[in-house]
Amino acid sequence: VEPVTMNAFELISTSQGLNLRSLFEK
Amino acid sequence: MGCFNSKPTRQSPGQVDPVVLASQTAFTVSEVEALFELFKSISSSVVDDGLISKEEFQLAIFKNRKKENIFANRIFDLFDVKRKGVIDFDDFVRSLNVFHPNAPLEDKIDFSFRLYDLDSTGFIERQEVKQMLIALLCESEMKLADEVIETIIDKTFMDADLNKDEKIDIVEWQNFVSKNPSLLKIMTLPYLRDITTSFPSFVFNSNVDEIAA
Repeated sequence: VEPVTMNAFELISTSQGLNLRSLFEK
Repeated sequence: MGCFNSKPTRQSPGQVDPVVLASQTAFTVSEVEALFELFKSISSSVVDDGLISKEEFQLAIFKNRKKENIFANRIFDLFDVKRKGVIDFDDFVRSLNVFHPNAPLEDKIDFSFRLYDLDSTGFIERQEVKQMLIALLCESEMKLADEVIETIIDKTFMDADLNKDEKIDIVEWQNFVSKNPSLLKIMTLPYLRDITTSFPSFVFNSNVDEIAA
């Protein structure tokens, strides 16, 4: 998906820092 | 200095009653105990003091304690409910509860709003969105011209900022995420449904005779 067609929050939500799933990975 | 540290080095669920936590969250008692196993592992990764520091939180997310990231920092600050600079077990469970698949949608919307309201002004402001976008671009090593960034923000505010005051309030955010439900995907962790399977060792440390479902 081209970044310009996404809204800002869709892009932001791809940050690894927001991915709490990694808390559960050892 | 003596050989013994007089401060308690770990916090057990006994200090925070798992039954009480379970009664106030979507977790069962067994799940609270399993979360304690996860908490113990994260909170002892740098200093075994029964509390999660920012460094330990970042280490758990990135597997790299030196990695600074505004989003992980912001989540840490929101998890640090008591504003002590560390996350205790009670904060940890109550905050993760928002990410439970069964948690109320309005709690997820509220948390995500506070997450993006970096300066806690009660509004997601244009400069905050720009700051987050630039941080995301740096993190993903993606380069976009400033005018492209401005175009993305313009488009986003056109859709989200209904009263055109250059900031997004909670009602506008509720409206925006209802039209863009994928934005709330990060607010649900399916893993939380299977937490007892992921951390089976809780059984050995359980104080509960019968599993309370």
